[in-house]
Amino acid sequence: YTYFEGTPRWPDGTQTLTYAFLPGNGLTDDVKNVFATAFDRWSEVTTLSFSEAESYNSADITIGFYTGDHGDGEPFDGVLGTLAHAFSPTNGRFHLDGDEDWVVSGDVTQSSLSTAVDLESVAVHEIGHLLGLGHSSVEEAIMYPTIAARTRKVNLAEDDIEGIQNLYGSNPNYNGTSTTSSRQNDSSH
Amino acid sequence: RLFPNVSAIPPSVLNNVTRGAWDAYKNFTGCRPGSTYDGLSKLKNYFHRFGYIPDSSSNFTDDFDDALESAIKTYQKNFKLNITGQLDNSTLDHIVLPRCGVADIINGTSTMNSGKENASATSTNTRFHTVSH
Repeated sequence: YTYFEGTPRWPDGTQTLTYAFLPGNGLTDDVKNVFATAFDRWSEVTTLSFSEAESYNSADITIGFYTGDHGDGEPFDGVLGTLAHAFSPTNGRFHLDGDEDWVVSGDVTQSSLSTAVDLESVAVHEIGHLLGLGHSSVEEAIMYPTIAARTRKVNLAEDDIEGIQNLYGSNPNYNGTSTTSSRQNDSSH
Repeated sequence: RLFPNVSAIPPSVLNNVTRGAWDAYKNFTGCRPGSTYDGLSKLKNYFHRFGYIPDSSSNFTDDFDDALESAIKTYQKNFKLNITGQLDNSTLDHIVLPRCGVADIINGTSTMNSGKENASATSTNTRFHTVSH
C-alpha cells in the first residue's frame, strides 16, 4: 500500500463521512446500493463509517458519472481505458466514466459483453483513494491500478487493510476474519 | 450504460462492441529504442498521464527516446513485469488494460513499487547497523 504525497487523510475525530450522488445522473436504488456495499467494505475494517447525505452540496464525498471532458482536467476517454478517478482527502470527488458498460449485479465474468465492467469493483478501489490510499503493486490488492473487463474484485486484501488501518485505526469489531465467508462468496461469484 | 444485471444487456449492445480506448497501443509491440514510429507520441501521452514521463512544455515526438525507455522500465517495475525497457508483449498487454485514472507517480514520487523498495532499503540498513553494533 501507499499514500498520496504528504499522506492526506480525513481529520482526526472523523467518524462518519457523508456521500451523495450527482442528482442529474438519476441513479436507481440498486445502483446506489452498490456504492453503499463498497463503502461497507472499508468501514468493516476501520473506524470510519459512511452514510448517504440528503444534500449533494454539503456531502463530504460526491459521486457522479461523467463523459469526456467534465471540467476537472482529467477527461474520460470512452469505452475502457480510464474507468474512473477519485481525489485524495479531503476533496471528496469521485467520478466514473459514463461511457463504460457498467454492470450493477450478476456474474460479470460470464457476461457476453467483452467491455462489461463490474461497478462495485471499481467503486471499492476509488473509495480507497477518497480515504487516502494510493496505488499498490500488490496484484491481489484492491488498490492495484488495473482491472480487466469482465472481472470482479471486491475483497480488501491484507495490503489494503494494513494501509487503511495505519491511517484511521482498526474497527474494534474487526478480528481479521469476520468477513471472510462473505468475501469468499463474492470471489466465487 | 448502466446495466442492472449482467443478463439484462440488450443484444443491440452485444452486437455493437466498441474497441477499447487503448487497444491501438498493441501496434507498438516490438518497437525499439532509437527509432521513430508513427503515433508513438500517443503512448508517451499515456505514460505522461500516469506520471511516468515528467511534465513537458513541448509536444511529444514519435521518437522512441530515453524518456520513453525510462518510463517503460519504471512501469515494468511498478507492475512487476520483466524490466526490459522495451515494448514487449507482456508490457503492452498490461498497458492496454482498463485502469483507474489516478496517476501512479505524482510530482515525481512513485506511489507504487519503487517507493516501497526505498523504504525497505532503509529498514534493511537499520537492521544491519543493529547487528554490527
